[in-house]
Amino acid sequence: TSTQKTLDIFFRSS
Amino acid sequence: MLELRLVQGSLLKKVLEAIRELVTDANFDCSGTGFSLQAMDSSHVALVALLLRAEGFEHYRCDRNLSMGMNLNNMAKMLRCAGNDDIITIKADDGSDTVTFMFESPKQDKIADFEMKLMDIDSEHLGIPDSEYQAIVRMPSAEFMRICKDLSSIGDTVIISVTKEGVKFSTSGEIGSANIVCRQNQTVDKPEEATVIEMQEPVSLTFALRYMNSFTKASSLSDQVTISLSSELPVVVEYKIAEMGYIRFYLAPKIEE
Repeated sequence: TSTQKTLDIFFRSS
Repeated sequence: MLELRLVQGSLLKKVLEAIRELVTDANFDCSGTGFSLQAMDSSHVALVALLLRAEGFEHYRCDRNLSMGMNLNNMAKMLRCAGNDDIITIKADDGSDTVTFMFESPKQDKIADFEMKLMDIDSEHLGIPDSEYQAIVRMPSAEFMRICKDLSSIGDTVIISVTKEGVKFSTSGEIGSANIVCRQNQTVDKPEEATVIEMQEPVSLTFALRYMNSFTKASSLSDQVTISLSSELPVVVEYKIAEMGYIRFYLAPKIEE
């Protein structure tokens, strides 16, 4: 099983 | 004061149809560079980034940077009232809480004004770092759409693997499994039918097909789609918008824990 990641962990908030 | 005149109004209609399933409300940002949008879906799994460059408009006036919050379904409702050959002009006054879409028929014998209410949207702007991708696949957008549609009748996720052999799209579900391999093909006479694979190193990533299918709604904007992949990074699915800019979709991968 794999877990769906969210974009927040890849892209920084600006 | 903002006034943007787009001769090929159908482009804007297509852009809306491509993103309105993914995002409900979004801020359109207008600056000297162009008309742009960055928005995430409600679950923060996918992001759409749109750019229509100022040079692509027949007339582009944007006195000061402006962010206009719009409900995309309402915007799509209004743009559907424009004919496919119509010229579309977007107008807004500084400080106004409305935006006006003006549709002109090609013969100039019919002119329509649709005024839409703007909304305040708190949206987070993400800084997307420039990345070197391990593999970049360029292929016909219709082919990619077909693959995503076909695989989603078998499974919920797609594994995209790029090797020297080509790009493989795989899925599995209760009824069975499927693999579709596309090889590099630059020998075709028509460049829009080519499949080109630039690979630095092999890469394999898993994504939710539901989102991929949603991205393929942009296929009418471009004959070709570019898929950029790197291990443990969001994939970028890009559709170029002729002479004007692009629509890019970012999708976070599913990762084995």
